Amino acid sequence: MNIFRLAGDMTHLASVLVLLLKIHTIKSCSGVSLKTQELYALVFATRYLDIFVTYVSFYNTVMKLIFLGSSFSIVWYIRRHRVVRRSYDKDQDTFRHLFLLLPCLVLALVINEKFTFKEVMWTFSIYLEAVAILPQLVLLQRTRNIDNLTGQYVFLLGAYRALYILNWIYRYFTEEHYVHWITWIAGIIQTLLYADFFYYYFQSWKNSVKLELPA
Amino acid sequence: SPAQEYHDEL
Repeated sequence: MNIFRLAGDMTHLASVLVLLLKIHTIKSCSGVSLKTQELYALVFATRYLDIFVTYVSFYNTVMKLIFLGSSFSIVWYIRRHRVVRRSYDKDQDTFRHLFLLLPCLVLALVINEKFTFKEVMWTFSIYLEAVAILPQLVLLQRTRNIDNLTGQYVFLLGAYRALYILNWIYRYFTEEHYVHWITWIAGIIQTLLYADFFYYYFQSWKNSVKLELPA
Repeated sequence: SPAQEYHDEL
């Protein structure tokens, strides 16, 4: 494992912990898109189908369990927690799951490396992860009231994707036969979705003003 | 198998 991959995973972990901590301590999920969180839970569930079958490393298994546990906990908090669920911006978070789920499923059935259930589900999770942030970005733009933690959450997620691209570049030059178009293209698209957010995030940071996205 | 080797990422 190279430094970019490790840094990417740690940023990913930090993003999830920031969000979980925000929800748990402030008992509020305002500004957080339940749609995006549900999509991430599905991403992890479909990607880690073989978690107890295929063993890669202790590190991988632990991280997978953390991502599964945290994503389902966040969904549980927003949907079921007595206090937290009252702060959910339901009327603003209107993005339809199906608009993302269906194209990803069709694409995974058509473009995959191997037509088996496990592989198609894995490919589906890659495509879905690429676009799962969209409901969250739409919500941020709508509410215009972005608290620091939600901003940091999205920033860390974007940073994780950017670091994974560096990881692939590193692996491409250091490992033989390391060419994976599906993951790369989906990953690049996913990172590009954050470009706009990054721009405004750095602007607000540079000028030390509150982060606000243009309508 | 080639389809498996990139499954080592999260």
